[in-house]
Amino acid sequence: TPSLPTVRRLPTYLRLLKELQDEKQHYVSSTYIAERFQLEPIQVRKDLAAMGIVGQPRLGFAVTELTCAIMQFLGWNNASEAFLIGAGNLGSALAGYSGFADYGLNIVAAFDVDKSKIGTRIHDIKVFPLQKLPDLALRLHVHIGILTLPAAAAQTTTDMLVQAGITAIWNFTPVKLMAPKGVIVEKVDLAASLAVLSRSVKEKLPL
Amino acid sequence: TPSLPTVRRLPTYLRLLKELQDEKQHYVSSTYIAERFQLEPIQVRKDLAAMGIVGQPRLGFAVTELTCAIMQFLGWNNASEAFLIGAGNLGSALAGYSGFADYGLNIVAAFDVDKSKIGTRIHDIKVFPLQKLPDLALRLHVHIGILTLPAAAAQTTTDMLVQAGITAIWNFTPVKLMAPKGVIVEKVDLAASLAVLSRSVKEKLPL
Ligand SMILES: NC(=O)c1ccc[n+]([C@@H]2O[C@H](COP(=O)([O-])OP(=O)(O)OC[C@H]3O[C@@H](n4cnc5c(N)ncnc54)[C@H](O)[C@@H]3O)[C@@H](O)[C@H]2O)c1
Ligand SMILES: NC(=O)c1ccc[n+]([C@@H]2O[C@H](COP(=O)([O-])OP(=O)(O)OC[C@H]3O[C@@H](n4cnc5c(N)ncnc54)[C@H](O)[C@@H]3O)[C@@H](O)[C@H]2O)c1
Repeated sequence: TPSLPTVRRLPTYLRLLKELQDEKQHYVSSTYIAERFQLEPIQVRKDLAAMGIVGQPRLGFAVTELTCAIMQFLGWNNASEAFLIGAGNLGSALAGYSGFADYGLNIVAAFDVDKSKIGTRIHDIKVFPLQKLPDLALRLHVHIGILTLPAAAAQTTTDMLVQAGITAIWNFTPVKLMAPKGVIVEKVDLAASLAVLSRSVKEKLPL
Repeated sequence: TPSLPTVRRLPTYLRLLKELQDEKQHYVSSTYIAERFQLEPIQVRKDLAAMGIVGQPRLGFAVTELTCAIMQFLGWNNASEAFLIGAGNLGSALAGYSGFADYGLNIVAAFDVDKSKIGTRIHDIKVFPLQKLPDLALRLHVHIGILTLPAAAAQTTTDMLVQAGITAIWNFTPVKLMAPKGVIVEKVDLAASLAVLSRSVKEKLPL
């Protein structure tokens, strides 16, 4: 199975392919892609080969075929439903992001413990009390949870999500979550990203 | 200079050190840190050695000394002023995040092109018209820009920021920004993170 860095590059390729489709370009070369993103051409060829797509001599890769292969590989050709846990600042921003639809992610409900938020809507997504999550997860067959609640509540709420059948957690909190073996946890680490920026500023080094 | 993965782990160590300080623990061993975050003890020792701090036999690392060394290394012991460019959903969430103060980041002004946002405040931060940025950057000696505007405006606005003396950009847009050597660009790639999550869900593999 392809490496994590390969998987992480795929959305960038998808954005470019979408641009090329809009410009009615039907083929693209790995060299063009490599130049656009300052990558090694051999790296791009390996990434695309991992999608099972071969380029045609002199023409390159078929844009539509490659787009479908990447969408299929990521499972973004089917919509996955997700719950948002923590309808605060960050949760609201994520709820309002129309770009997630391109990635096959559909936030269907939000949950919170703050009485003043329960029953309201953030960008059309209804906010339910947290206690309702297990029942709704069962009825709607939702297995993905997006965690945007305070760090202090992160681990205990994760335990509750796992009990309710959530098997994949997109973690925006700074906490390293402990979850049983079959549960996927992918952390967005803003503090790590800021650390890299801050250190570069301090060293005045280009990244 | 330490590797990027080492730099990315430092905020996690800082959170733990803060917890230990609150519990009046004065020393911590690299083994304890390694167990807490499922890291190799040798990795933790190498990371801490890069901070120039040596552990004491049987006692371990002094919590306060280690905290100061990491804060110093990242430049988080001094506040850096930053501008927020794009006062929309995501920009507002970042503006409202009190956690940035722990990382020495102080958002002092926001900028937008939307007339209905200019002159308002998002979490106490005033929204200025984009044209005012060069003048304010000069007067306030601000060199960091946080980019939360639409992808279509990302590159041209970056060019304008660089002209205005911004030398470090924290990029939340999905665009790979081109900037002159000497300008630091650190991208937060939410789509890449979601790609990893989606692929794991599709493969049903634990990360
Ligand atoms: N806002 C940002 O830019 C930002 C940046 C980095 C990290 N984060 C992280 O994202 C998380 C959310 O940050 P925020 O700024 O949106 O905070 P916030 O305080 O605005 O929102 C948190 C929400 O979670 C709710 N909540 C509390 N306990 C809960 C529980 N057990 N179950 C469900 N909901 C619960 C609160 O009522 C609130 O609505 C935090 O962990 C924070 O560290 C946020
Ligand atoms: N919201 C999210 O959860 C999320 C997730 C992933 C990525 N992003 C990225 O973050 C960026 C912002 O997303 P959003 O959801 O906040 O969008 P948004 O539309 O809510 O906000 C964008 C803001 O930027 C302003 N703007 C437009 N052109 C500008 C310019 N030239 N200079 C300054 N401001 C300008 C708009 O007036 C608006 O206020 C986008 O690039 C998006 O792809 C957002």
